[in-house]
Amino acid sequence: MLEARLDTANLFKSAVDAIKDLVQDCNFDCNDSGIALQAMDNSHVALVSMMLKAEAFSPFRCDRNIALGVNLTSLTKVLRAAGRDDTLTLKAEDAPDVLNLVFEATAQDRISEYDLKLMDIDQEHLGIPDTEYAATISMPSAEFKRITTDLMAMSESVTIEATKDGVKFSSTGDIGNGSITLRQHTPVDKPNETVEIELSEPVALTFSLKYLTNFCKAQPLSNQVKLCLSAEVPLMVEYGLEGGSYLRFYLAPKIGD
Amino acid sequence: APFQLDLYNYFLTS
Repeated sequence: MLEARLDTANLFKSAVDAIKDLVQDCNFDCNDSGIALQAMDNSHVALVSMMLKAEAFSPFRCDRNIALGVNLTSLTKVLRAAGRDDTLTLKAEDAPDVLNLVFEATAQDRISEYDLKLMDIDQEHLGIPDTEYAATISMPSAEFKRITTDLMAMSESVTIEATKDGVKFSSTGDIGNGSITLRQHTPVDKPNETVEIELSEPVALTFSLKYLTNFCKAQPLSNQVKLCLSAEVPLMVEYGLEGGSYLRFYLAPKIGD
Repeated sequence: APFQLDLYNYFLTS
């Protein structure tokens, strides 16, 4: 059986909120190393890969592999009932029909309990290759959100160009064009504001802003976001969580002209 | 017009 308890429901609420508009039905694959999810959007443009390691929970117990087939719209409805600071416990039997969720507000001695019906989801597990990216950019997640929102007003796509001088986000649309350039920036006193660019070779790729703004819903999960780019391969956008857990999005580039 | 890489095929073959 599965039993996994989070100190604050916040993490799970934000993670589900960040992916629910991209994918509808997906399996939460549980085993002794944690809870993983991999799902692709219907148009095959974006892939979500989430790993919540066992260490993120206390306690965590899962004796065998359990796939929880969940409709994310339904899960969102249930999670709305959880306070951000409630503890959240997920429980399921070995061959479950339901996922049991318990929210506890210890200060108020209030316990709420929900059973969410599960579904059978036949999902192909795709292999995500280890990629040596040409450019890896670490930047504040709030800054990335601001850039995608601002450029969305100009165009439906953005070109991300990484060079030794910095990273440039630019968009051209009917009303004109705009760009934002960030240079490497490592303030000693404010590590959350760090912009770091690791570059093995310059790279420029174009992406749909609709998807990128969607990914930015994960912003509350992490102060920093990592963008990994290589020519003609999917962009990886990573929100790192404590203890090696993560929420990653892969986005297909727009190729050709 | 630019086309978008099909991620399904990408991850299936890689």
